[in-house]
Formats: sequence, C-alpha cells, structure tokens
Amino acid sequence: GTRIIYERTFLMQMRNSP
Amino acid sequence: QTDVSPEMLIKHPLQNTWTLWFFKIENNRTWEDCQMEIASFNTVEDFWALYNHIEPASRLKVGCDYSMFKQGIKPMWEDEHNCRGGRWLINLNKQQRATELDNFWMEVLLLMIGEAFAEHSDEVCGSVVNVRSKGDKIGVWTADVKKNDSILRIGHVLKERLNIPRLVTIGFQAHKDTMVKSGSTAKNRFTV
Repeated sequence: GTRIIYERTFLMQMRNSP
Repeated sequence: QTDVSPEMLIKHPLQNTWTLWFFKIENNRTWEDCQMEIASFNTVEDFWALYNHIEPASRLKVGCDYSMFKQGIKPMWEDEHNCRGGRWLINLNKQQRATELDNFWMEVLLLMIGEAFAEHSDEVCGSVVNVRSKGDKIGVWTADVKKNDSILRIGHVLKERLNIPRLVTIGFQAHKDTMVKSGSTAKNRFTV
C-alpha cells in the first residue's frame, strides 16, 4: 500500500504555520 | 468566491495516529496509573500544536518521562505490541540535557510521525524520553526482536539523523532482557 512520508524540512516548515 | 487552494484548507494527515503520554511518580498510585495519556493526533498541524504547547523534556522534573506511541500501544513492556520487542537506547551524559536532549527528542518524534524509516516504520511502536539525575535516556521501541533488518535499518537512520559520531555506538536491547536486568545494563542484541 502507499505510505504517507514527510521529510524533516517540510515538517519544520510547518512548525510555525498558522 | 475566491478559490482557496486545498493546501490551505486541509490539514496534512499522518500515516498513523499517535498518543503523547506523561509519566510522573506519585506514591499513592501504581506505576501504570502514573502514566497519563495527554493527547492523540493524526495531522502535522495537530502534532505541532501539541508539541509547541508542552514543556520541553529538558525542563521536566527529574524522574518524569514523555512517551509517544502509536495509538493503542501503551508505553510499557507488558503491552501486547511491545512484549516481543526491544529498544534502541541513547544514553545522554549530564551536560547533554542542556545541549542535546530537546533536539534529540524532537528529531525522534519527527522521524516517527514522518515515517522516516519507510517500510520499517511498521516495526516502530513508539519512543520514550526518561529525565533522570544519573543521565537522561531516549529509547526507540520496536515490535519484534527477530526483525533484524528492520531493527538495524531503524538504528542506522536514528544515528544518522541525530548526527551521532560513527565511533559512538548505540545498542538495542530486548525488553525481555531489560526486564530481568536492573536498569539498562541488559546485553545489546544489536549495535550500530
């Protein structure tokens, strides 16, 4: 099946998004 | 009617739902009752909302833990999902509470919610950070000690992401061994 993978850089960008 | 891109509307779903636990010893309660479930989440946005809201591990009282496990798995050896497994153990020295602990813990959480171990991520149960006077510990718990390939892959990714120097080894201990041995002096089944 598919797996939802998030790179560290993306996760860090999301840290302070509203 | 301005069209807003879905990117702005939909939260980013995680592969798994995760639960954050907090452990603090209270003498009139059993060990298990001292494990308090704080919150569960299954999106990137909700992870950060929780993470940004709580005390960093380095500021917890000595003797406390944070744990983050897949929903339905309790942060204890006895849990059905943990009992056949083990943990990669990262021991920090006393100075590293101020310099590394919070970074290491956040990186471990990001590795887990981001499924950074690819297909081996299915072997991951959760992680624990123990704040202790004799030195803090971070453990990454996996489900089955017999899954050598997955365990070794998880260990390598962990070491790389935390920039642990090549010459410093981390060990993997089976919970069964840790249970009978006092503390983390159980033998290592694997090292990387």
